[in-house]
Amino acid sequence: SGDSAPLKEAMAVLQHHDAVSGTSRQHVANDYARQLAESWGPCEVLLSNALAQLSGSKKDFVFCHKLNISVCPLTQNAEKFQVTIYNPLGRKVDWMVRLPVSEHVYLVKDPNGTVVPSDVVTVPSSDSQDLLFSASVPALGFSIYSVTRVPGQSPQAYDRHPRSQKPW
Amino acid sequence: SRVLVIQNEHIRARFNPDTGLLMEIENLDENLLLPVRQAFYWYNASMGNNLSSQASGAYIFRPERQEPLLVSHWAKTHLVKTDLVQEVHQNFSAWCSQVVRLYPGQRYLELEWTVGPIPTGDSWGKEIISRFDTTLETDGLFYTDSNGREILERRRDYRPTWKLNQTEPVAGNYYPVNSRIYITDGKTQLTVLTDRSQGGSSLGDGSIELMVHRRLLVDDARGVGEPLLEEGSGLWVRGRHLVLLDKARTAASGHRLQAEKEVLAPQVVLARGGGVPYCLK
Repeated sequence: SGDSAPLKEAMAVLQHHDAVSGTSRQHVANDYARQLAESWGPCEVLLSNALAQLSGSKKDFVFCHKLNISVCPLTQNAEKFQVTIYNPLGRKVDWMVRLPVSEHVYLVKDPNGTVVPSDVVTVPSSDSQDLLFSASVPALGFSIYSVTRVPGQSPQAYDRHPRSQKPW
Repeated sequence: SRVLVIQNEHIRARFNPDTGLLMEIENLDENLLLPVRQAFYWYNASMGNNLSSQASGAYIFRPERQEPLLVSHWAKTHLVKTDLVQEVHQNFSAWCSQVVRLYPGQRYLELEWTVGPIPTGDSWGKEIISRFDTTLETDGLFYTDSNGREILERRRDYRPTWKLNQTEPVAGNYYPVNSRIYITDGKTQLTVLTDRSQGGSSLGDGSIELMVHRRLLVDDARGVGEPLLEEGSGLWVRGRHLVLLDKARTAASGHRLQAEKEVLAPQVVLARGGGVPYCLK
Protein backbone atom coordinates (compact mmCIF):
# COMPACT_ATOMS: atom_id res chain seq x y z
CA SER A 1 0.00 0.00 0.00
CA GLY A 2 1.17 3.52 -0.71
CA ASP A 3 1.71 6.33 1.77
CA SER A 4 1.93 10.09 1.25
CA ALA A 5 2.79 10.88 4.89
CA PRO A 6 6.58 10.61 4.40
CA LEU A 7 6.43 13.13 1.52
CA LYS A 8 4.23 15.44 3.58
CA GLU A 9 6.75 15.14 6.40
CA ALA A 10 9.68 15.91 4.08
CA MET A 11 7.87 18.91 2.57
CA ALA A 12 7.11 20.14 6.09
CA VAL A 13 10.77 19.94 7.06
CA LEU A 14 11.70 21.72 3.83
CA GLN A 15 9.70 24.80 4.74
CA HIS A 16 12.81 25.92 6.64
CA HIS A 17 14.39 28.93 4.92
CA ASP A 18 17.62 26.95 4.49
CA ALA A 19 15.78 24.45 2.28
CA VAL A 20 13.89 27.13 0.37
CA SER A 21 16.85 29.40 -0.32
CA GLY A 22 19.91 27.16 -0.08
CA THR A 23 21.45 28.94 2.92
CA SER A 24 22.74 25.74 4.48
CA ARG A 25 25.92 23.73 4.45
CA GLN A 26 26.27 21.21 1.63
CA HIS A 27 25.68 18.15 3.80
CA VAL A 28 22.42 19.67 5.09
CA ALA A 29 21.31 20.39 1.52
CA ASN A 30 22.20 16.81 0.61
CA ASP A 31 20.09 15.57 3.53
CA TYR A 32 17.11 17.63 2.38
CA ALA A 33 17.43 15.96 -1.04
CA ARG A 34 17.72 12.55 0.62
CA GLN A 35 14.52 13.09 2.63
CA LEU A 36 12.62 14.07 -0.52
CA ALA A 37 13.98 11.22 -2.61
CA GLU A 38 13.21 8.63 0.09
CA SER A 39 9.64 9.83 0.46
CA TRP A 40 8.86 9.76 -3.26
CA GLY A 41 8.80 5.95 -3.27
CA PRO A 42 5.76 5.30 -1.03
CA CYS A 43 3.94 8.18 -2.74
CA GLU A 44 4.46 6.63 -6.16
CA VAL A 45 2.90 3.39 -4.85
CA LEU A 46 -0.09 5.44 -3.71
CA LEU A 47 -0.35 7.09 -7.15
CA SER A 48 -0.05 3.71 -8.92
CA ASN A 49 -2.87 2.25 -6.82
CA ALA A 50 -5.04 5.28 -7.56
CA LEU A 51 -4.35 5.05 -11.31
CA ALA A 52 -5.05 1.28 -11.30
CA GLN A 53 -8.35 1.87 -9.56
CA LEU A 54 -9.36 4.83 -11.73
CA SER A 55 -8.29 3.24 -15.01
CA GLY A 56 -9.52 -0.24 -14.09
CA SER A 57 -6.22 -1.80 -15.09
CA LYS A 58 -3.34 -2.84 -12.84
CA LYS A 59 0.08 -2.08 -14.37
CA ASP A 60 3.66 -1.72 -13.25
CA PHE A 61 3.67 2.07 -13.37
CA VAL A 62 7.07 3.70 -13.89
CA PHE A 63 8.00 7.26 -12.91
CA CYS A 64 10.93 8.72 -14.84
CA HIS A 65 12.51 11.55 -12.84
CA LYS A 66 15.05 12.50 -15.49
CA LEU A 67 12.81 13.32 -18.43
CA ASN A 68 14.27 16.87 -18.38
CA ILE A 69 17.62 15.40 -19.41
CA SER A 70 16.07 12.87 -21.80
CA VAL A 71 16.73 9.80 -19.66
CA CYS A 72 14.05 7.11 -19.19
CA PRO A 73 15.14 3.47 -19.60
CA LEU A 74 11.55 2.28 -20.13
CA THR A 75 10.75 4.54 -23.12
CA GLN A 76 14.27 4.18 -24.52
CA ASN A 77 14.12 0.37 -24.60
CA ALA A 78 10.50 -0.83 -24.69
CA GLU A 79 8.91 -1.73 -28.01
CA LYS A 80 5.58 -0.53 -26.69
CA PHE A 81 4.53 1.40 -23.67
CA GLN A 82 1.67 3.47 -22.31
CA VAL A 83 1.84 7.12 -21.31
CA THR A 84 -0.61 8.31 -18.67
CA ILE A 85 -0.76 12.09 -18.46
CA TYR A 86 -2.45 13.63 -15.41
CA ASN A 87 -3.65 17.26 -15.60
CA PRO A 88 -3.94 18.97 -12.17
CA LEU A 89 -5.48 22.13 -13.68
CA GLY A 90 -9.21 22.82 -13.54
CA ARG A 91 -9.33 23.17 -17.32
CA LYS A 92 -8.50 20.96 -20.30
CA VAL A 93 -4.96 21.39 -21.63
CA ASP A 94 -3.19 20.44 -24.86
CA TRP A 95 0.36 19.55 -23.97
CA MET A 96 3.38 18.47 -26.04
CA VAL A 97 4.70 15.19 -24.63
CA ARG A 98 8.45 14.73 -25.13
CA LEU A 99 9.98 11.33 -24.26
CA PRO A 100 13.47 9.90 -24.90
CA VAL A 101 13.32 6.93 -27.29
CA SER A 102 15.65 4.91 -29.47
CA GLU A 103 16.15 5.73 -33.13
CA HIS A 104 13.00 4.24 -34.62
CA VAL A 105 9.60 5.29 -35.95
CA TYR A 106 6.72 5.11 -33.45
CA LEU A 107 2.97 4.88 -33.74
CA VAL A 108 1.08 6.88 -31.12
CA LYS A 109 -2.61 6.31 -30.41
CA ASP A 110 -4.91 8.44 -28.29
CA PRO A 111 -7.38 7.01 -25.71
CA ASN A 112 -9.86 6.33 -28.55
CA GLY A 113 -7.30 4.32 -30.49
CA THR A 114 -6.87 7.03 -33.12
CA VAL A 115 -3.35 7.53 -34.45
CA VAL A 116 -2.02 11.01 -33.53
CA PRO A 117 0.80 12.85 -35.37
CA SER A 118 4.20 12.24 -33.78
CA ASP A 119 7.83 13.06 -34.53
CA VAL A 120 11.19 11.69 -33.47
CA VAL A 121 13.82 14.46 -33.28
CA THR A 122 17.52 14.02 -32.63
CA VAL A 123 18.81 16.08 -29.71
CA PRO A 124 21.93 17.59 -31.35
CA SER A 125 24.03 18.03 -28.21
CA SER A 126 23.65 14.40 -27.17
CA ASP A 127 22.52 12.55 -30.31
CA SER A 128 19.71 10.94 -28.35
CA GLN A 129 16.20 10.92 -29.78
CA ASP A 130 13.03 12.44 -28.38
CA LEU A 131 9.52 11.30 -29.35
CA LEU A 132 7.05 14.21 -29.57
CA PHE A 133 3.27 14.10 -29.71
CA SER A 134 0.54 16.47 -28.62
CA ALA A 135 -1.76 15.15 -25.87
CA SER A 136 -5.14 16.49 -24.88
CA VAL A 137 -5.84 16.03 -21.15
CA PRO A 138 -9.17 16.76 -19.44
CA ALA A 139 -9.53 19.08 -16.44
CA LEU A 140 -8.39 17.39 -13.22
CA GLY A 141 -8.20 14.15 -15.16
CA PHE A 142 -5.89 11.95 -17.15
CA SER A 143 -5.47 10.53 -20.65
CA ILE A 144 -3.71 7.30 -21.60
CA TYR A 145 -1.80 7.21 -24.91
CA SER A 146 -0.22 4.05 -26.29
CA VAL A 147 3.10 4.08 -28.13
CA THR A 148 4.33 1.27 -30.37
CA ARG A 149 7.66 1.05 -32.15
CA VAL A 150 7.28 0.42 -35.91
CA PRO A 151 9.79 -2.33 -36.72
CA GLY A 152 12.38 -1.83 -39.42
CA GLN A 153 12.04 1.95 -39.97
CA SER A 154 14.29 4.79 -38.83
CA PRO A 155 13.15 8.40 -38.57
CA GLN A 156 13.92 10.94 -41.33
CA ALA A 157 16.58 13.19 -39.87
CA TYR A 158 15.25 16.71 -40.25
CA ASP A 159 18.28 18.16 -38.64
CA ARG A 160 20.34 20.44 -40.79
CA HIS A 161 24.03 20.54 -40.34
CA PRO A 162 25.28 22.71 -37.50
CA ARG A 163 25.82 26.29 -38.67
CA SER A 164 29.04 27.60 -37.32
CA GLN A 165 29.03 31.36 -36.93
CA LYS A 166 32.01 33.48 -37.97
CA PRO A 167 34.14 33.22 -34.83
CA TRP A 168 34.71 36.63 -33.24
CA SER B 1 18.31 34.23 -46.23
CA ARG B 2 21.04 33.58 -43.72
CA VAL B 3 18.88 34.82 -40.84
CA LEU B 4 17.84 31.92 -38.62
CA VAL B 5 14.06 31.98 -38.10
CA ILE B 6 11.70 29.72 -36.17
CA GLN B 7 7.97 30.33 -36.07
CA ASN B 8 4.51 28.90 -35.46
CA GLU B 9 1.03 30.39 -36.00
CA HIS B 10 1.53 32.98 -33.26
CA ILE B 11 5.21 33.72 -32.71
CA ARG B 12 8.29 34.31 -34.92
CA ALA B 13 11.80 34.50 -33.51
CA ARG B 14 14.85 35.64 -35.50
CA PHE B 15 18.48 35.01 -34.68
CA ASN B 16 21.53 37.04 -35.70
CA PRO B 17 23.25 35.09 -38.53
CA ASP B 18 26.72 36.14 -37.36
CA THR B 19 26.39 35.57 -33.62
CA GLY B 20 23.58 32.99 -33.40
CA LEU B 21 21.98 35.08 -30.62
CA LEU B 22 18.24 35.81 -30.44
CA MET B 23 17.67 39.24 -31.93
CA GLU B 24 13.91 39.72 -32.48
CA ILE B 25 10.54 38.38 -31.32
CA GLU B 26 7.32 38.94 -33.25
CA ASN B 27 3.75 38.38 -32.01
CA LEU B 28 2.02 37.58 -35.33
CA ASP B 29 -1.51 37.83 -33.87
CA GLU B 30 -1.00 41.35 -32.48
CA ASN B 31 1.37 42.45 -35.23
CA LEU B 32 3.96 43.31 -32.57
CA LEU B 33 7.68 43.26 -33.37
CA LEU B 34 10.33 43.83 -30.69
CA PRO B 35 14.11 43.65 -31.03
CA VAL B 36 15.14 41.37 -28.13
CA ARG B 37 18.77 40.41 -27.65
CA GLN B 38 19.23 37.55 -25.16
CA ALA B 39 22.59 36.31 -23.87
CA PHE B 40 24.21 34.80 -20.80
CA TYR B 41 26.52 36.87 -18.58
CA TRP B 42 28.33 36.32 -15.31
CA TYR B 43 29.01 38.57 -12.37
CA ASN B 44 32.39 38.18 -10.71
CA ALA B 45 31.42 37.40 -7.10
CA SER B 46 32.89 39.77 -4.56
CA MET B 47 35.29 38.40 -1.94
CA GLY B 48 35.22 41.70 -0.06
CA ASN B 49 36.98 44.89 -1.18
CA ASN B 50 38.08 48.32 0.03
CA LEU B 51 34.47 49.54 0.12
CA SER B 52 33.21 46.62 2.23
CA SER B 53 34.51 43.30 3.46
CA GLN B 54 31.16 41.69 2.58
CA ALA B 55 31.61 38.74 0.22
CA SER B 56 28.99 37.18 -2.06
CA GLY B 57 27.70 33.96 -0.47
CA ALA B 58 24.69 31.81 0.35
CA TYR B 59 22.91 34.72 2.06
CA ILE B 60 24.39 37.64 0.13
CA PHE B 61 24.58 38.52 -3.59
CA ARG B 62 27.36 41.06 -4.08
CA PRO B 63 29.15 41.29 -7.41
CA GLU B 64 32.69 42.67 -7.56
CA ARG B 65 31.79 44.97 -10.48
CA GLN B 66 28.57 46.45 -11.78
CA GLU B 67 29.11 45.21 -15.33
CA PRO B 68 28.68 41.48 -15.87
CA LEU B 69 30.90 39.69 -18.38
CA LEU B 70 29.49 37.90 -21.42
CA VAL B 71 29.75 34.10 -21.28
CA SER B 72 30.23 34.30 -25.05
CA HIS B 73 29.67 36.90 -27.78
CA TRP B 74 28.28 34.22 -30.05
CA ALA B 75 26.76 30.73 -30.07
CA LYS B 76 27.24 27.73 -32.32
CA THR B 77 23.71 27.02 -33.53
CA HIS B 78 21.89 23.94 -34.77
CA LEU B 79 18.44 24.25 -36.34
CA VAL B 80 15.82 21.49 -35.91
CA LYS B 81 12.54 21.78 -37.80
CA THR B 82 9.81 19.14 -37.90
CA ASP B 83 6.00 19.31 -38.09
CA LEU B 84 5.76 19.27 -34.29
CA VAL B 85 8.65 21.48 -33.21
CA GLN B 86 11.01 24.21 -34.42
CA GLU B 87 14.04 24.80 -32.27
CA VAL B 88 17.46 26.48 -32.35
CA HIS B 89 20.14 24.80 -30.26
CA GLN B 90 22.69 27.40 -29.07
CA ASN B 91 26.04 26.38 -27.66
CA PHE B 92 27.74 29.32 -25.89
CA SER B 93 30.49 27.41 -24.08
CA ALA B 94 31.35 24.04 -22.58
CA TRP B 95 29.19 24.91 -19.58
CA CYS B 96 26.42 27.05 -21.10
CA SER B 97 23.87 26.10 -23.77
CA GLN B 98 20.23 26.75 -24.57
CA VAL B 99 17.42 25.48 -26.79
CA VAL B 100 14.97 28.11 -28.10
CA ARG B 101 11.80 26.24 -28.97
CA LEU B 102 8.36 26.68 -30.51
CA TYR B 103 5.63 24.02 -30.60
CA PRO B 104 2.51 24.48 -32.76
CA GLY B 105 -0.12 26.62 -31.05
CA GLN B 106 2.30 27.94 -28.43
CA ARG B 107 1.95 31.65 -27.66
CA TYR B 108 5.34 32.04 -25.98
CA LEU B 109 8.96 31.40 -26.85
CA GLU B 110 10.48 28.62 -24.69
CA LEU B 111 14.15 29.05 -23.70
CA GLU B 112 15.47 25.85 -22.10
CA TRP B 113 18.82 26.82 -20.60
CA THR B 114 21.50 24.43 -19.31
CA VAL B 115 24.25 26.00 -17.18
CA GLY B 116 27.17 24.36 -15.34
CA PRO B 117 29.41 23.04 -14.01
CA ILE B 118 30.56 26.64 -13.49
CA PRO B 119 34.35 26.75 -13.90
CA THR B 120 36.26 28.34 -11.02
CA GLY B 121 39.79 27.59 -12.19
CA ASP B 122 40.43 31.36 -12.43
CA SER B 123 39.74 31.57 -8.65
CA TRP B 124 36.68 33.71 -9.28
CA GLY B 125 33.22 32.85 -7.98
CA LYS B 126 30.58 33.38 -10.67
CA GLU B 127 26.90 34.31 -10.67
CA ILE B 128 25.29 33.50 -14.01
CA ILE B 129 22.39 35.51 -15.46
CA SER B 130 20.25 35.33 -18.56
CA ARG B 131 19.67 38.89 -19.79
CA PHE B 132 17.12 40.21 -22.28
CA ASP B 133 17.88 43.65 -23.79
CA THR B 134 15.13 45.48 -25.70
CA THR B 135 14.31 48.97 -26.97
CA LEU B 136 11.36 49.39 -24.56
CA GLU B 137 11.51 52.76 -22.77
CA THR B 138 10.67 51.60 -19.27
CA ASP B 139 11.72 54.67 -17.27
CA GLY B 140 13.39 52.73 -14.45
CA LEU B 141 10.30 50.62 -13.73
CA PHE B 142 9.85 46.84 -13.79
CA TYR B 143 7.41 44.36 -12.25
CA THR B 144 7.93 41.16 -10.28
CA ASP B 145 5.39 38.81 -8.72
CA SER B 146 4.98 37.79 -5.10
CA ASN B 147 4.38 34.04 -4.92
CA GLY B 148 2.56 34.07 -8.24
CA ARG B 149 -0.23 36.30 -6.99
CA GLU B 150 0.33 40.03 -6.42
CA ILE B 151 2.45 41.90 -8.96
CA LEU B 152 4.72 44.53 -7.37
CA GLU B 153 6.03 47.61 -9.17
CA ARG B 154 9.78 48.04 -8.71
CA ARG B 155 11.70 51.29 -9.39
CA ARG B 156 15.48 51.27 -9.78
CA ASP B 157 17.40 52.67 -6.75
CA TYR B 158 14.17 53.41 -4.90
CA ARG B 159 12.06 52.04 -2.04
CA PRO B 160 8.45 53.13 -1.51
CA THR B 161 8.64 53.02 2.26
CA TRP B 162 11.92 54.72 3.03
CA LYS B 163 14.48 57.05 1.44
CA LEU B 164 17.02 54.61 0.01
CA ASN B 165 20.72 55.45 0.01
CA GLN B 166 21.73 52.96 -2.69
CA THR B 167 25.13 51.43 -1.84
CA GLU B 168 24.84 48.32 -4.04
CA PRO B 169 23.77 49.41 -7.56
CA VAL B 170 23.33 45.79 -8.73
CA ALA B 171 22.34 43.69 -5.72
CA GLY B 172 20.35 46.59 -4.26
CA ASN B 173 18.07 46.36 -7.29
CA TYR B 174 17.60 42.58 -7.27
CA TYR B 175 14.22 41.21 -6.17
CA PRO B 176 12.74 37.75 -5.69
CA VAL B 177 10.97 36.44 -8.82
CA ASN B 178 8.74 33.49 -7.94
CA SER B 179 6.99 33.07 -11.28
CA ARG B 180 7.41 36.14 -13.51
CA ILE B 181 9.12 39.43 -14.22
CA TYR B 182 8.05 41.95 -16.84
CA ILE B 183 8.76 45.35 -18.35
CA THR B 184 6.48 47.61 -20.36
CA ASP B 185 6.49 51.00 -22.07
CA GLY B 186 2.75 51.26 -21.54
CA LYS B 187 1.92 49.87 -24.98
CA THR B 188 4.07 46.74 -25.36
CA GLN B 189 4.94 44.26 -22.59
CA LEU B 190 7.70 41.67 -22.43
CA THR B 191 7.09 39.02 -19.75
CA VAL B 192 9.46 36.22 -18.70
CA LEU B 193 7.90 33.30 -16.78
CA THR B 194 10.24 31.19 -14.63
CA ASP B 195 9.90 27.50 -13.71
CA ARG B 196 11.34 28.17 -10.21
CA SER B 197 12.11 31.12 -7.93
CA GLN B 198 15.08 33.20 -9.11
CA GLY B 199 16.64 36.58 -8.39
CA GLY B 200 15.83 39.16 -11.02
CA SER B 201 16.01 42.81 -11.95
CA SER B 202 15.99 45.44 -14.67
CA LEU B 203 19.26 47.34 -14.30
CA GLY B 204 18.83 49.33 -17.47
CA ASP B 205 15.77 50.64 -19.31
CA GLY B 206 14.37 47.92 -21.56
CA SER B 207 16.42 45.20 -19.89
CA ILE B 208 15.42 42.12 -17.80
CA GLU B 209 17.87 39.77 -16.08
CA LEU B 210 17.34 36.55 -14.10
CA MET B 211 20.00 34.69 -12.13
CA VAL B 212 20.08 31.01 -13.12
CA HIS B 213 23.09 29.56 -11.26
CA ARG B 214 25.90 30.55 -8.79
CA ARG B 215 29.16 29.02 -7.61
CA LEU B 216 31.13 30.93 -4.99
CA LEU B 217 34.52 30.45 -3.38
CA VAL B 218 34.24 32.16 -0.01
CA ASP B 219 31.74 32.19 2.84
CA ASP B 220 29.71 35.41 3.36
CA ALA B 221 30.16 35.34 7.19
CA ARG B 222 26.41 35.16 7.80
CA GLY B 223 26.35 31.88 9.64
CA VAL B 224 26.66 29.05 7.12
CA GLY B 225 30.43 28.87 7.55
CA GLU B 226 30.91 27.37 4.06
CA PRO B 227 31.06 28.84 0.54
CA LEU B 228 28.22 28.10 -1.90
CA LEU B 229 30.52 25.73 -3.71
CA GLU B 230 29.23 22.34 -4.83
CA GLU B 231 31.47 19.35 -4.23
CA GLY B 232 33.48 17.74 -7.01
CA SER B 233 33.17 19.25 -10.47
CA GLY B 234 30.02 21.13 -9.47
CA LEU B 235 26.36 20.92 -10.47
CA TRP B 236 24.82 21.70 -13.78
CA VAL B 237 21.31 23.05 -13.81
CA ARG B 238 18.59 22.97 -16.48
CA GLY B 239 15.49 25.14 -16.48
CA ARG B 240 13.11 27.06 -18.70
CA HIS B 241 12.16 30.67 -19.27
CA LEU B 242 8.94 31.32 -21.19
CA VAL B 243 8.99 34.68 -23.02
CA LEU B 244 5.69 36.38 -23.89
CA LEU B 245 5.38 39.50 -26.07
CA ASP B 246 1.96 41.17 -25.80
CA LYS B 247 0.11 44.45 -25.82
CA ALA B 248 0.29 45.86 -22.29
CA ARG B 249 -3.51 45.98 -22.19
CA THR B 250 -3.99 42.25 -22.73
CA ALA B 251 -0.73 40.82 -21.38
CA ALA B 252 -2.12 39.76 -17.97
CA SER B 253 -4.52 37.19 -19.42
CA GLY B 254 -1.63 35.66 -21.34
CA HIS B 255 0.92 35.34 -18.56
CA ARG B 256 -1.57 34.47 -15.82
CA LEU B 257 -3.06 31.52 -17.70
CA GLN B 258 0.35 30.32 -18.91
CA ALA B 259 1.92 30.63 -15.44
CA GLU B 260 -0.86 28.39 -14.04
CA LYS B 261 -0.09 25.79 -16.72
CA GLU B 262 3.59 26.08 -15.80
CA VAL B 263 3.12 25.66 -12.05
CA LEU B 264 0.47 22.94 -12.40
CA ALA B 265 2.05 21.23 -15.40
CA PRO B 266 0.75 17.80 -16.44
CA GLN B 267 2.52 14.81 -14.86
CA VAL B 268 3.61 11.77 -16.88
CA VAL B 269 3.39 8.17 -15.59
CA LEU B 270 4.62 5.36 -17.81
CA ALA B 271 3.86 1.65 -18.01
CA ARG B 272 4.69 -1.21 -20.28
CA GLY B 273 1.79 -2.06 -22.60
CA GLY B 274 -1.01 -4.34 -21.44
CA GLY B 275 -1.97 -4.73 -17.77
CA VAL B 276 -4.53 -6.90 -15.94
CA PRO B 277 -8.11 -5.74 -15.33
CA TYR B 278 -8.42 -4.37 -11.82
CA CYS B 279 -11.48 -3.55 -9.76
CA LEU B 280 -11.68 -2.70 -6.09
CA LYS B 281 -13.58 -5.84 -5.21
